[in-house]
Amino acid sequence: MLEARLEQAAVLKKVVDAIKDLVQDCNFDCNDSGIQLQAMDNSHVALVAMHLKTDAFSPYRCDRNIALGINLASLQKVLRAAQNDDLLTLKAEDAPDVLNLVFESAENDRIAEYDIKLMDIDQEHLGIPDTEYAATVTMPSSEFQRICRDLNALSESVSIEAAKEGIKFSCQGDIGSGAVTLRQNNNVEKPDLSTIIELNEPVGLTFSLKYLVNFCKASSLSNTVKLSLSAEVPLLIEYKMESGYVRFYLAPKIGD
Amino acid sequence: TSTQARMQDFFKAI
Repeated sequence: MLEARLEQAAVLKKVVDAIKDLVQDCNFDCNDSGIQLQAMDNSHVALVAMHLKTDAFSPYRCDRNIALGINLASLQKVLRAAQNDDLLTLKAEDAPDVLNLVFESAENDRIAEYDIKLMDIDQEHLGIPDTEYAATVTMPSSEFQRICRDLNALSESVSIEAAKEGIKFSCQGDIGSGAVTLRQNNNVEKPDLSTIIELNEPVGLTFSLKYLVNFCKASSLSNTVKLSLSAEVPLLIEYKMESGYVRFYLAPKIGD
Repeated sequence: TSTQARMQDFFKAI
């Protein structure tokens, strides 16, 4: 059976908020490394991978591998009943029909209990190759969100160019064009505000802003975001959590 | 589309 308790329900709430517009139904795979999910969006150009490691939970018990087939809209409805700082316990039998969620308020003796019906989801498991990227850029997640939102007002796609000096986001649309450059800067006092560029070689790729804006819903998970780019391979966008991550992969647009 | 095909190429089915 599975029994996994999160100190803060907010963690799962944020994860579900971050991915629910990309993926409707998916398996939460529970095993001795924690809870993971991996799913492609309907159009098969983006992939989300999430891992909540066992340290994220206390206690964490999972006797055998269990796939919890969950409709994310349903899970979100139930999670709305949890306060952000409630203790959240997930429980399931070995061959479950339902996932049991218990929300316990830290401040009073309120205990709320919900069951979500599970579904059989026949999901393809994909191997994500270890990739040496041409450029890896770590920047404030709020800044990345702002840039994507601002440029999306002008255009459907953005060109991202990473060089030693900085990272440039630019777009062209019917009403005009726009560009935002972040220079490499190491903020010693506030490291989360730094823009750090690790460069093997300069790289420039174009992506759909619709997807990037969607991925930015994960911004509440982490103050920083890491973008990894290489020619002709999917962009990797990682939001690191204390004990896990949410990663998005997006295929570059062709013809540039 | 070819974009989908490239994603499939990158992420190998296990």
